[in-house]
Amino acid sequence: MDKQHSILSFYSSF
Amino acid sequence: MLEGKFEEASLLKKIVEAMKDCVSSCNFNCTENGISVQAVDNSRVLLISLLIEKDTFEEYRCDRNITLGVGLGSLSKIIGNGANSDYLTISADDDADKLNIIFEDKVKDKISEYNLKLLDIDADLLDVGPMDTDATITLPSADFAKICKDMKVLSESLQIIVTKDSALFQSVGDIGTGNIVIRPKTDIDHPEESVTISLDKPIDLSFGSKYLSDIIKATSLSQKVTIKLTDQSPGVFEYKLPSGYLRFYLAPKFDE
Repeated sequence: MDKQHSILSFYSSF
Repeated sequence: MLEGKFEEASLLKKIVEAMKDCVSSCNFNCTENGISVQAVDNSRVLLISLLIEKDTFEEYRCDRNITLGVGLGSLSKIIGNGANSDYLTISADDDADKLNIIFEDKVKDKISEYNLKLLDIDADLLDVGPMDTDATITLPSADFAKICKDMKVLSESLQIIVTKDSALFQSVGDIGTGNIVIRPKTDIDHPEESVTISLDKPIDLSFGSKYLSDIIKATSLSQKVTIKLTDQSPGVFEYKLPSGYLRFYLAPKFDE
């Protein structure tokens, strides 16, 4: 089953 | 002091309409180069990145960098009061707690002025930087909107499979399945109808249909949409403005 990932897991904060 | 005059109110209306259902409030970061926004939706799946370059405006000045926290629902209500063809000027003092919004009717001698209370929004900026792209598709934005709407009746997910000479949009649901294939096409008489696909690596990615439904609310901003896809990475959906863009970064669905 595909899991919906969070956009925050792909990018780091400045 | 910030002051930006749009030739037509319709542009800001379309931008706000495209964003307000994903993000309730966001910071408008104003510099001498223009206005930018970055915001993440409540479910933290979709990131919106807006750039309105100063050339978009009929007149633009921003003496000092300022950040304006704006409730998009409230802004939408106010700018809905102006006619699409009106001049629309937004302005704010450097330490303002409100945004001034002025509509000028181009025919009648009529000026409408509103103030929008600003919000104090604490939000981190994410570094979305330039990224490698495995596949890029450019197609008419209306066609992409119809694909997303049509596929959504079947499933909560839309799978996008890109190969050298085609892009396949596929939905598999309880009631059945759907497949839509598009291929590159050059239309010299109607360049806005052209479809291009460039590929470094074949792609097979799934996205949540409900987020795609939010993205396609930007359709009226541009006749074309560019989709950049990379394996196990967010898809980037870009609608170009006359000078600038509205981009959506959508986290994919996949097995870990």
